[in-house]
Amino acid sequence: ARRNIWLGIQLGRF
Amino acid sequence: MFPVDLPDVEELTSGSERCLSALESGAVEDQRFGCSQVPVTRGNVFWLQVFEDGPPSSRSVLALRSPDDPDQVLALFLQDSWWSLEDVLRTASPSRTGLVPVASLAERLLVFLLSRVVERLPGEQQLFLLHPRAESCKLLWEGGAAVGFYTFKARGARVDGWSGRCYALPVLDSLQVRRSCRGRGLGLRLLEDFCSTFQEEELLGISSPLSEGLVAVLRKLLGRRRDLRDRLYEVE
Repeated sequence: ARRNIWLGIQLGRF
Repeated sequence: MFPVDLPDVEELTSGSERCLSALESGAVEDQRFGCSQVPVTRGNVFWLQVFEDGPPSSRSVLALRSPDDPDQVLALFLQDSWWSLEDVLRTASPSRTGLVPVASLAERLLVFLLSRVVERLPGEQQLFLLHPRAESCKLLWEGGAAVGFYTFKARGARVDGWSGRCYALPVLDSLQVRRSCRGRGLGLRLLEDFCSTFQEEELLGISSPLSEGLVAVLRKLLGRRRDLRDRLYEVE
């Protein structure tokens, strides 16, 4: 499983 | 000279059994270590496991603990002498500066100390598991001491020793900068080094879960490196 880090940061998931 | 500067050895326990049996038989009297003069007794000395694999004779190193706090490691017995942890992390070699791939067993020991021993707060849970002995790592040297490291898996590296599964992309596994050296962009430097090492790769992985500190560094990196935004993934 993998998820895009920049997208995650933008969406506030991280 | 410091332990990491001495000629490379096959095992970390040279002379340790002798030291241990001397302590057990009482052959050495009133040996003390460091400025706090901690007594080196059989009760204060223990085997500290360094690697998860490899022959038992080189999986652990003899360590001296604080009599007041059994979790606190004060010194290691390496190449027939006791060394404070700070001295184990130091180097006298001017060529050790910046990011240097880990090659010797002594350098591997330093990665272990940085990841599991010197930055651990009392009662804090271990952040990282023990690394396998053959792990790919780079140490960051600054001012004659190791101040950080990162470990990684290359694409095609085996996930484990039995399933035959391999990493589909290069993965940054663990990264650490000493607390005393944080806030100076060293984490960013480690991350950028990982990315440039694998610049030919389309996708790069960072091992899940990401710590808060690492996310902050990633945010900074991706804020200014648009080219990496589509390439960096958190992977499980």
